[in-house]
Amino acid sequence: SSDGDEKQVYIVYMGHQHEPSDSAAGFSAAEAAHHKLLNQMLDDGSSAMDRMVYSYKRSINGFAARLTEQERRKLAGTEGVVSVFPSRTYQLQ
Amino acid sequence: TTRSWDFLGFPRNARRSLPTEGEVIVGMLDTGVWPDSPSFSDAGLGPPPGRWKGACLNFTCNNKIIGARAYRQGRAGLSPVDTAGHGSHTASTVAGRVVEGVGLAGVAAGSARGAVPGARLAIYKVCWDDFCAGEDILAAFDDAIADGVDVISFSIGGKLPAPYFEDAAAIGSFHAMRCGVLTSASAGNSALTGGRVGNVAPWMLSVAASSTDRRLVAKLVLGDGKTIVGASVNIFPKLEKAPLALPINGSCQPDSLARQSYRGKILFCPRGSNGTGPLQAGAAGTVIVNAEPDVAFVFPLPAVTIAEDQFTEILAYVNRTRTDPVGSIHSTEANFNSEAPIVASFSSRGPNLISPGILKPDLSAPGIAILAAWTPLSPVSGNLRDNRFAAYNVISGTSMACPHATGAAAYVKSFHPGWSPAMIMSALITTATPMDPARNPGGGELVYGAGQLSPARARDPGLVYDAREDDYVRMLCAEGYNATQLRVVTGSDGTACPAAGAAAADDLNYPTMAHHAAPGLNFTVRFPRTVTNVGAPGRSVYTARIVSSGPYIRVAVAPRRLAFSRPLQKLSFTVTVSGALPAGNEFVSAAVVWSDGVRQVRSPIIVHTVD
Repeated sequence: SSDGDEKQVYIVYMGHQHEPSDSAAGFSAAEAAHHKLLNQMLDDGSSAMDRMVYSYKRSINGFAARLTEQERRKLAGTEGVVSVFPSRTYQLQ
Repeated sequence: TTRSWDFLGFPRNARRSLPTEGEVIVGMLDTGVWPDSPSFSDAGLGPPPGRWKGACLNFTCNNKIIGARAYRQGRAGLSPVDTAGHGSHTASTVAGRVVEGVGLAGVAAGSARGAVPGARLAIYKVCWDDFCAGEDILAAFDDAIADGVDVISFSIGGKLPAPYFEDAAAIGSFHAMRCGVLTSASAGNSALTGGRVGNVAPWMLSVAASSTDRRLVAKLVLGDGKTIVGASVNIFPKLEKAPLALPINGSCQPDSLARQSYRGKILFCPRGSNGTGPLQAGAAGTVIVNAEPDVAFVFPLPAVTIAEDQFTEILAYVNRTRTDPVGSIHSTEANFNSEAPIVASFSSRGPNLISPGILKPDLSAPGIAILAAWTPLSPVSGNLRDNRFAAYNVISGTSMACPHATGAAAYVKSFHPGWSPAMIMSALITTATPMDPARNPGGGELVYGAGQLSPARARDPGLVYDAREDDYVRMLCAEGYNATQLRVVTGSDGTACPAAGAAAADDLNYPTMAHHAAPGLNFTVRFPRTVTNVGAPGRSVYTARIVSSGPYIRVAVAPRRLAFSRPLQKLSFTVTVSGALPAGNEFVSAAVVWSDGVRQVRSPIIVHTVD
């Protein structure tokens, strides 16, 4: 939409996972860090809990979240973020 | 699969390392699996390897399927059971048990088996019917790597590649590689729709689809006795002398056939029809003029696919016959195809649109009319109006080729558990059987990579081209990624980039060599390479032979003799290619073949001016 608040799922890739966490564990340090970073970026009062789709925390570092284009841009310029890109749809071959 | 492994020279009694084959765990990112298929029986298999950290969520595992997870936008409680069939098909191609006497209503019958019947499977359901989201794929890679899989099979992709760190599969497979896990991926099915190889990361294997010597065909016999043979998996009984009809406005799409009746007729359809329209219009059968006459499809009604020139012959009959034109569609039979292997018309070609100096696809494997396990939850034609279900089905695609390579990688891994992903990839590539450019026109290695997979030879390749994370980082530097980004990717402060221009992407120690030249301009390109001796335990001497098939280039190798004194010793050489290709859209192939008199280590070279 014109005011750019339309959200879509973006992948925020943050490279190497320094603190691999067991999938059974609860809110791991990596996950907490993803939520904290996301909360700092959200500017419409919603919380990371509302937007987060995945927190990648076992062997890769990053997360997937529903973001606006403006939030995407803010995250893309953040230290520790390698790339922020729209989650593509792939097909079976 | 009932024919392809034998066609690859990989018989049921191939030499196996059974104790370690049971230690190999293959992760399948796909549509899940049907656990009750006989292909996934765990009879005789011991418990999973002790190192395994996977989980069986909403799924009953056994000692064959030792892990199963499902992903859909973060939701919990999803079932990894296969509702589409694709995932069961690929998983059984990789590691299916030997199941005697199976086929699709007798078609393609035989003993179905995977490459590594003793290996374990871990299921990561990331596709739902035909929808696979990037965020789900990356979540599956995150788990599969941490769970402890050894090889990942990824029969998923897109029409075109994306920059490496904007592609879930390239990111996931990079982190898999860092943990010693090779990812084998489909090259893509977009050759006829303007696509190029979709999975192009140099740390993943990209597999094109080719034919086997078993061709599934059906006959259309016209009223004047003329027989037209076309690709088809037609398991319906013979359709006898039905009237021929053309769709009134030339289309067979359901809405354009609506309100017309073709009851009891054979309807001729243009390419792109999948039989749904004719089925709904009450047709007794359909003949589809197809851009892919090499591919046999399962249709929801009696059907044959033919090429354009065959359609012309049929029209000639229709125009000259005095009586109403009729035809009969016979059930499918298997013909011997002496031309095979030929790359499928749909199989996405190179060049690598992200890194033109890295040849993709890497190799070819059977991907046409492959019989393998299926799910009873999906009709054999995939058409929801079709009420035919089966335990084994015949489908085609680079999705089917990929698991052949995955299975071969798992087979190599079972003999060499300590090999890196790049070493396994190299073994598969340098031992591939060269394919015939005359029968596979349009690009030489850009069409079929190093050639057809040869699992038996890959077990003992002699020399391998190894590459580790630092090698890929240097290549990424040459591709324009900066040291800051790459330090985040590797998590290592020591990650640095050489001075600008000091390295090129094709400096990567890759088993093949590709160069994108400018038309009409002279070029000289050097490929520094290092090979690791994994062949004979004692001393061994390899000498290089240059195979060049084109007038426009000169290939030199220095040194031409490598004398190894111990296993795992590394020695280096440089291949220099120079010349000029006169026009655009051209290619010239060559190869460097190292041999110790027993083993052949073949590295194809391709120079092209394809934009």
